[in-house]
Amino acid sequence: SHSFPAATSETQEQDVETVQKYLENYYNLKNDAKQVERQRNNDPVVEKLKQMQKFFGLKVTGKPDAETLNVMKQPRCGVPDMAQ
Amino acid sequence: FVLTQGSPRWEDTHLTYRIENYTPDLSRAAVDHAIEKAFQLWSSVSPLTFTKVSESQADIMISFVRGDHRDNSPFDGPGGNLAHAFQPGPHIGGDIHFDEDERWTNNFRDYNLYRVAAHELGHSLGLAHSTDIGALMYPNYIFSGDVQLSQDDISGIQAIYGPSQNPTQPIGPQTPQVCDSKLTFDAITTIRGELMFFKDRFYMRTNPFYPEAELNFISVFWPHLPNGLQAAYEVADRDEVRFFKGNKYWAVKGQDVLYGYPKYIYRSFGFPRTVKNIDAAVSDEDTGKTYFFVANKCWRYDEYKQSMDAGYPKMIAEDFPGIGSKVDAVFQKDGFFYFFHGKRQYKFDTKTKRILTLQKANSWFNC
Repeated sequence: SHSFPAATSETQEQDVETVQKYLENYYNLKNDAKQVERQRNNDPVVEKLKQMQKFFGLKVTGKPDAETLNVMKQPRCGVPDMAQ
Repeated sequence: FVLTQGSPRWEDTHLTYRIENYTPDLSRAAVDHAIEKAFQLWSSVSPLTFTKVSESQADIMISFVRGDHRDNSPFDGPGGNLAHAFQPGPHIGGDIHFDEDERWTNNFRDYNLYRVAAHELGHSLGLAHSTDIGALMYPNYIFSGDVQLSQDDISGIQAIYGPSQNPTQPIGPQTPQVCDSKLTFDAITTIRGELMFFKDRFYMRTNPFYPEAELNFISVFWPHLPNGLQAAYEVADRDEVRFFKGNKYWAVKGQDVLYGYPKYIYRSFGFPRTVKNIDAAVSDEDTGKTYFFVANKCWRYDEYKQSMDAGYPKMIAEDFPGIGSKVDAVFQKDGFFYFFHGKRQYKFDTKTKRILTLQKANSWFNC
């Protein structure tokens, strides 16, 4: 049972990083320090995640569910989906 | 489709391109051919013309690079980000970069250079990403066997540069809209407890993660099946699904196409050669009898004896009164047959030979 939580948190960390990087690359999520501050209040990651889910016709939850992560891991074009 | 913000475009529609370097994954001729075909796709639907040059600066410079290649958009190694391109304009404007950390191919294997080049060229000409999964300008890499501009792509490029000069305006395939009340189907089958609906190059299925129904290319599951399937049915106790097109059929187990297919329907089921294709098919799990619908007739095949039953073909109306004289698709669920013809769907009780309900064809999607 000890290893199980570690595996989960590691996977979750990877997923968080996948989401962060994907939204920075393709949905203009800013990754500066101020941004981290603001994340405590209104979370731009949730907003950007909703934009991405809407673009791909997924359920717009603002949460990195399995299907959303699945789409993020697919090979794609490097040009952003939202204008810079 | 979406035009790049600010609607950048090339004022001069006669453009030049140059391939600055070549990937070692393919022969130079194969790279030249893939890139040339990609340009032809777009010139055939617009007033644009493209000329390949081998020296000096061209409007569209094409190169294979890896990692950080000093354009403020570094590549990320194998997978992920495959390529990018810059909107119309001077200097780096219009240029296309392919990630050399990918394997570039001219076939099904990842990643097909022609397919990616056709997409990136859309950016070089002023298009942004489309939300239409059937469009070449959709952001994710999907290779469905043939590379063609969808109507969405054609409408996009013509919104920037106007129509092509050839007398017959080219049109492209439209992606089915799952909630279009006029939606009709080519084939429908159960598969391991799910329902799969087929139309042109696409499958549709209900999926809890999608607000309506999931729609994607058939090639995502079965890359070697043809598009435009005509019938499909599941033999559940063999965990097998059979797909029909013309006088051939394929059998799959999950995502694997079984060895030795396609086969001819004459040899395997005993159809006469006058039968050129099957319109629809369904196998009754309770009896092991499979019904094939061909024009206004139906045939019954015994999956256990592996032979056609005597007394067939019959007129459809004899065994299935009320559903009309043509079937597009049919499947069995919870003991009932669901027949589809055009926009209509009939729920049919095979025991009482009665229609129980009449619905819209796309009633299974959460519209």
